[in-house]
Amino acid sequence: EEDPLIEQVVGGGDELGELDAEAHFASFERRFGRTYRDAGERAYRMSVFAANLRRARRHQRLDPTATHGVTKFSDLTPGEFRDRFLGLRRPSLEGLVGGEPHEAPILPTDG
Amino acid sequence: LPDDFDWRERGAVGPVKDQGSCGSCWSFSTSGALEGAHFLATGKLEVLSEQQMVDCDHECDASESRACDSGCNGGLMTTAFSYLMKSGGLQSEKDYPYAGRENTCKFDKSKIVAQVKNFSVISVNEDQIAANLVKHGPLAIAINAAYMQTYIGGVSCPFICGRHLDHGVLLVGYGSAGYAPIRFKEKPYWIIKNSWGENWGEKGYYKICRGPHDKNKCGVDSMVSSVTAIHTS
Repeated sequence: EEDPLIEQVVGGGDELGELDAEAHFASFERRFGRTYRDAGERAYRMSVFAANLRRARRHQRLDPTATHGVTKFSDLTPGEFRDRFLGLRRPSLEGLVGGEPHEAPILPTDG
Repeated sequence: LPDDFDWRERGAVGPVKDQGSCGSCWSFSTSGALEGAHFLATGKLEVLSEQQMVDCDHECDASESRACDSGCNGGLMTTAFSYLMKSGGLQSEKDYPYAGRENTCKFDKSKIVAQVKNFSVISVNEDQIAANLVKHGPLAIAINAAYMQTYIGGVSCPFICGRHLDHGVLLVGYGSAGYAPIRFKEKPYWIIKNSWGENWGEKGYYKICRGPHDKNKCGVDSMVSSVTAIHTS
């Protein structure tokens, strides 16, 4: 059993072999119906997928109360993910620090 | 305040939607908040259009004229609320369906089904956020989505998470005790509706910890806004 108060947050060594990226990637392709342009594109996506498996494992260590793993975004780089699936424009500082015209009144929270 | 609260159980939350490969999260957060506010005002859940905002909302930040809502290239929920106040409101999803890309604006004022009365920005305070959620319905919020790419389920509570906000989502409720075996204690959490389809997360939803030891995790408390709707017949 690991000490729950002291979590290892760096890689534990032979991760790729352990994770068997090829088998996981084939399963990912079937599950999410992925097809790629050619063998080169597939090889690239598999390398991204392998990096995301390592990332999911890192997230699992840093976020132990959730479950992290393969999702439909596992063949996207963080940059591609950000460009395609996020999209919150950076708010102005005024909107974050208050003092703007739509500031909500304080509500009672007891009872 | 109640210990647990979930607007899904009270009929104020529509089905989970999928924004596809388009940076339009801000429009889903906005429509979700107005769907809830409209439900509170009328007792009827109306599924509202995001595509109207993607196509027609080019509202700019009052303090930064170059920062404008821009379809799949991004936007902000508060400027979208301003757009809705100016334009008159939102059509239904059925009348103006989602396409996942920006098209020419086809807004038809005669088909508006929900109107914004007012909107507010809520202070960075978890009790105030909870109180506003209970009083005004689901809230439009922003979050740092770094852990969401690999999230499958459970209560997310990363030891380290940036507070740079990059994703718009909808706060629909909170719980007092999510199971957290590693830390040997029950963790309170927020319930967040996302717009990446039902096959992501917990049937399209995300849970993130809250409470005195986990304030503003991943920036979740730092940009919260509520909206009220006009009672229409």
